Amino acid sequence: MNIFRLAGDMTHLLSILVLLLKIYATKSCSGVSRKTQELYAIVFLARYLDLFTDFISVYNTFMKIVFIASSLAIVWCIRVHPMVKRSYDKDLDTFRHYLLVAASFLLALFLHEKFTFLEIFWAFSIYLEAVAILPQLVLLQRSGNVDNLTGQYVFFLGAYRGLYILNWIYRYLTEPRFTRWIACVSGVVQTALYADFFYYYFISWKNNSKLKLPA
Amino acid sequence: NDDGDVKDEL
Repeated sequence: MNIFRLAGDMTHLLSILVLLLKIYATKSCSGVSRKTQELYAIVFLARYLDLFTDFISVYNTFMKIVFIASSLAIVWCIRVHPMVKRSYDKDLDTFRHYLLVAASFLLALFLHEKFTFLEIFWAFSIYLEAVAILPQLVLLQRSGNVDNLTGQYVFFLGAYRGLYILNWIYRYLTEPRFTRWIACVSGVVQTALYADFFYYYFISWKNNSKLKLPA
Repeated sequence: NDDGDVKDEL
């Protein structure tokens, strides 16, 4: 474990806590893409299939459970909870996210570290996570003004994988046989998808103005 | 798993 990866995991956890706060405090999921939340639930379920078979550390197991439980809880909230469900922007959240699932799985069938069930699902989860934010970014562009908590949620979610890139550089430099090309390339693509969001987020922070993504 | 590339990251 290095400082970059710990900071990345904490930033990821923070993004989830901010989203939970937003939904709990405002009893609303306006501006939140249910599809992105569903994709993230699939990402965690596919990536942590080894939850009960490979024990890495208490921290690792604990965080995996937190990520799986929180992502399922958020999807449940948006789909089932009557107050929250009513505020879901159904006609704005129209990204065909099942195409992202299909494309990621197809890519994982061809590009993986080993042709085993766990490795293919792990690669699938890596590719899917890289594009999982797309429905959310599209929704933000369509919904015009973005409330602070939703903006912070997306910012921390994008920042965590950026910190992971620093972690991979650090591990590549310090560990002789460390290579994680699939995660690394995917992580760079994932972070790059946030580039314009980060730009407008920085502008709104600098001018102390409302975050607004151009349509 | 036993071989080198244990998935130790989240």
